[in-house]
Amino acid sequence: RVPIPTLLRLACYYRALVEQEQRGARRLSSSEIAQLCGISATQVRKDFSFFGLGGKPGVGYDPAQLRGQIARVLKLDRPHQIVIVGAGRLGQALAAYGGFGAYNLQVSGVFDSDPAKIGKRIGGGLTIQDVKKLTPKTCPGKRCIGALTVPADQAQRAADTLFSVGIYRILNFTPAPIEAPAGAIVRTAAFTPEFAVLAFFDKETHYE
Amino acid sequence: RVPIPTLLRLACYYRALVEQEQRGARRLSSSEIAQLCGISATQVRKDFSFFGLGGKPGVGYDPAQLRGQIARVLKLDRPHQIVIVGAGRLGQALAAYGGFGAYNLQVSGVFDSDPAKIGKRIGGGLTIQDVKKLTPKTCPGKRCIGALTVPADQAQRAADTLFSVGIYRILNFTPAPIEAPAGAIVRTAAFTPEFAVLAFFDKETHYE
Ligand SMILES: NC(=O)c1ccc[n+]([C@@H]2O[C@H](COP(=O)([O-])OP(=O)(O)OC[C@H]3O[C@@H](n4cnc5c(N)ncnc54)[C@H](O)[C@@H]3O)[C@@H](O)[C@H]2O)c1
Ligand SMILES: NC(=O)c1ccc[n+]([C@@H]2O[C@H](COP(=O)([O-])OP(=O)(O)OC[C@H]3O[C@@H](n4cnc5c(N)ncnc54)[C@H](O)[C@@H]3O)[C@@H](O)[C@H]2O)c1
Repeated sequence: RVPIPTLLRLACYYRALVEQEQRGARRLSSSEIAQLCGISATQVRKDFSFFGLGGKPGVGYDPAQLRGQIARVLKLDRPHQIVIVGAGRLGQALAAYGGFGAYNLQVSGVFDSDPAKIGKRIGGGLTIQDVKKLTPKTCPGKRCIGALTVPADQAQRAADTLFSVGIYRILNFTPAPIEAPAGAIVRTAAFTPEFAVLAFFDKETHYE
Repeated sequence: RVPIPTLLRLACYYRALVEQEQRGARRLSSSEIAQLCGISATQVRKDFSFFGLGGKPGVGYDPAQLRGQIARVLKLDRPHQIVIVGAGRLGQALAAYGGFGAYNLQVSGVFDSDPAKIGKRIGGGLTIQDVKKLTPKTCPGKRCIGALTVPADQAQRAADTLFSVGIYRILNFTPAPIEAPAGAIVRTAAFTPEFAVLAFFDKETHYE
């Protein structure tokens, strides 16, 4: 059993490696990875040795090789599908987002309850489907994650629909708390803490 | 100088307290706060004593009181404005988002380059403005944060516009890296790590 804080750190290392590869980096040190993730270099080295992640001391890490190793630990080496419930502004922005591929994630369905939206083609080559048509066949097998992008007062109802068709993992973008059945895991997506961190640096003198 | 990892933890404690207050919690222990933020209880107690945050051992913390104390440390006790550049799907979802108030944040302007969008009224009572009209008067004083919700190939250009009018703090929602002038601070908003964490729990047996 891997504690969630460790998984979040691994996911951050993975994201930092994806970004560095895109910039053409050849070698990365553990302190560079630490800086990108806002974590101490000691913690990074501890995590790498815990999972047996490669790298020669003093030489640094090969971003592509390290990314592959972390992908195996996080199970990103297998494709996962994202099912979006709520095809409004945020839902459609997520459906069209081009950054999921690097994580072996793919949006496979977008659902809504508004008859005026159902049947509409949106970015990412998808068509909005009726949330009533969500069935256990929508995302067979265990590799499916739900994304809740409905209004807050509809969040629990939309989540219950996902649980009822066997989708047990949900990223909740709404501000409403979700009651989940045993065995399910719901995480909240929040960018407000990032704005809070930026609020702290309100004088030029504070900038790093 | 407070290290960014510490600020991120404080911002998470703040978010957890906001959520718990909304659920009517009266008392919170440091281990409950730790669990909500995916951090060890020892780290929470260390942070609280470093900043002199109140609470009686064994009795727990009053969420409202603790939130007020953290707000002062993070400077959330003063209002900050958010200026959004890119009034597409994500930009409009941000403009309409109701969760900023709890952080003393408010979206004060939404800008775009598309003539078909300029002048349109959107959620949150705002009207889309021409990005060419961004001036140092748009957000006078030091309390302004930019949000980049343009396509990736426009990110640097939009960021440069914000830097040129004196907005030095940016939350970048695009996947493109931003070159920033000295003194500026750019953070990336990413939900993909959250999906990666959920990908890990791909068998029911893993669920917590
Ligand atoms: N985490 C953040 O920082 C953040 C930022 C922006 C928006 N949000 C949240 O994301 C959510 C969506 O925001 P938005 O701007 O896209 O809203 P929106 O109104 O544009 O979209 C909501 C969509 O959900 C659909 N819907 C309503 N009830 C439904 C149901 N039971 N089943 C399926 N679909 C249903 C509506 O028809 C609509 O298309 C809101 O809860 C908002 O608070 C969060
Ligand atoms: N972080 C994430 O996980 C995540 C999720 C979804 C989308 N995104 C990113 O957010 C961004 C916006 O996505 P979207 O779906 O809202 O796209 P969109 O195409 O709906 O909106 C982009 C808007 O930017 C405007 N624009 C283009 N160039 C501009 C300029 N120079 N100045 C001002 N405005 C300009 C366009 O007119 C358009 O209105 C993209 O970069 C996308 O990759 C990130």
